[in-house]
Amino acid sequence: NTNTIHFDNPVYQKTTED
Amino acid sequence: LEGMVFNVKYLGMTLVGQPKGEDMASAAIRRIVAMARASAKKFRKVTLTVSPKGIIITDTETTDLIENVSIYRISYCTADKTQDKVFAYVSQSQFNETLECHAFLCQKKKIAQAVTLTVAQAFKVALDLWEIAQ
Repeated sequence: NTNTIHFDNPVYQKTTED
Repeated sequence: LEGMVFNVKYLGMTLVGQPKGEDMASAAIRRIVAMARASAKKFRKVTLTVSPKGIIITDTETTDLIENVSIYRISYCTADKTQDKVFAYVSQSQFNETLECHAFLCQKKKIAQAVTLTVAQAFKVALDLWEIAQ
């Protein structure tokens, strides 16, 4: 048995210009 | 930093309404797998190169570039418990604001988990680099 592994991306929609 | 390489098969993509979430991803993967099974086509062999810059997808046989997905367009990655050989990510389309879930069939459950953990590590390194750049 396994659980779903999942991760959010903390840099999603960030840009280097921010 | 240089990128980790995985050889997988492309199952397909579907549009999704949210950038993240286990239920959203699970339903999207179910739809993609159902569509892939219904189609008679052989799955395209692709090579994923995962780095803090993003995911580069090339055709394994021809080495043609399929897509270069910037890390800043990727919102989520997962290895689903019910489709346990599948790795999937959600990204914003390169053409518009829509969100897409792309799914890939791996040879083993362990590989799907390894791809997911590698992408998660790329997220973390990308955040470190982003913070340094500020």
